[in-house]
Amino acid sequence: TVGAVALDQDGNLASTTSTGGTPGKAAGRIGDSCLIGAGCYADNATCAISGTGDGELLMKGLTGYSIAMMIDIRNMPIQEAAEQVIKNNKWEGDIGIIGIDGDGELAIYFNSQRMHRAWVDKYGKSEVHIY
Amino acid sequence: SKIALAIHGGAGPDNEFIRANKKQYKDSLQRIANTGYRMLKKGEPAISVVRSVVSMLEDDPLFNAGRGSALNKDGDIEMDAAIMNGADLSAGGVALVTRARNPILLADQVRRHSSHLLLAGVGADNFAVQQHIPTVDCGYFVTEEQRRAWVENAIKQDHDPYAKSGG
Repeated sequence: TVGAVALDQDGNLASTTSTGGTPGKAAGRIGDSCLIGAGCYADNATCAISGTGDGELLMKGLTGYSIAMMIDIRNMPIQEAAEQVIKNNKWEGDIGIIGIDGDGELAIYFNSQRMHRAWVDKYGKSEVHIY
Repeated sequence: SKIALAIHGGAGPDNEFIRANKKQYKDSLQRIANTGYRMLKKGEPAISVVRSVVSMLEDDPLFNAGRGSALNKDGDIEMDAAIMNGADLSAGGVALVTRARNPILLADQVRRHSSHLLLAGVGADNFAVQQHIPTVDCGYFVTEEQRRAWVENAIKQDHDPYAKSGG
C-alpha cells in the first residue's frame, strides 16, 4: 500500500491511498485503501489521513474518519488523535497512518514492525524511515 | 503560508526483501517526497500533488500498489485506490481494478466525472477505457518478488490449509 497527504499554499488538504491489497487475499476482497473514511480521508476542517496495514481493521474501525472526529469533537492535536485511535482500536493487528492538519502539523504513527515513510514538514525539514 | 507533505509505502511485518532493499526504498521515498514538496512550493494544489506522488509510488515496483502489486490467492492482480479533497470534500475510489496503469488516476476520474463514490471490478475497468485512462495488460503489474511471495504462500497454504493468508 502507498499513500500521500499534503497541505498546499491555500491551506487546502488532500489525501490519496493505493494498494495491490493483502498478498494471497481471496479473489474479490476489497480493502480499506479505496474506502473513504477508512484508509483515505480529507477535510480542511480537521485533517487529511492515509492509512495502511491490516485493511479489515481500518474498515471496521473507520480509522481515517475516527481520527478526524477526535480532532473535531475533542479538539485533540492530530498526533495524539492518531495514537489514541490506533492504540484503542478493538482488534489485534497492524495499522499505520500518516496525517496532516490545516496548521501543517504532521501525524505519523504505526503499531507494526515497520512503515515505509517520508515527509517534508512546514519548516522544509525532510526525513525518511522504514522502522 | 505553510506547506507540508507526508507519504508512506505501507506498514506491516518486516521481511527479508525489505531488509535487502532498504537503501532503494529510502532513496525512492526521499526522491518522491522531495518532488511533491517542490510541486507545493510552486503553488500546485494539494489534490494534484497527492495524486502525482501516489502515481509515482504506483510506478515503483518496490511498493505494493500499481506495478509491484501483491497477487491474490488465484495469482491475479486486483487493485484498490481512493482520493479525497479536503477543500470541497469531493472523493472517489476504485476497487478490484485490473487494467488501469495508475489506479489513483482512475479514482480521481470517479471523483471528478462520476456521481458515485466507489466503482469496482469490470465497471471500474470499463470506466478507465471510457475516461481514456492509460490501461495495460495485467502482466505489467506482476514483479518477480510478488510472484515468488505468491508461490511461497501457496506452498505454505497447501501444506497448512489453516495458515493465515498473508498480509
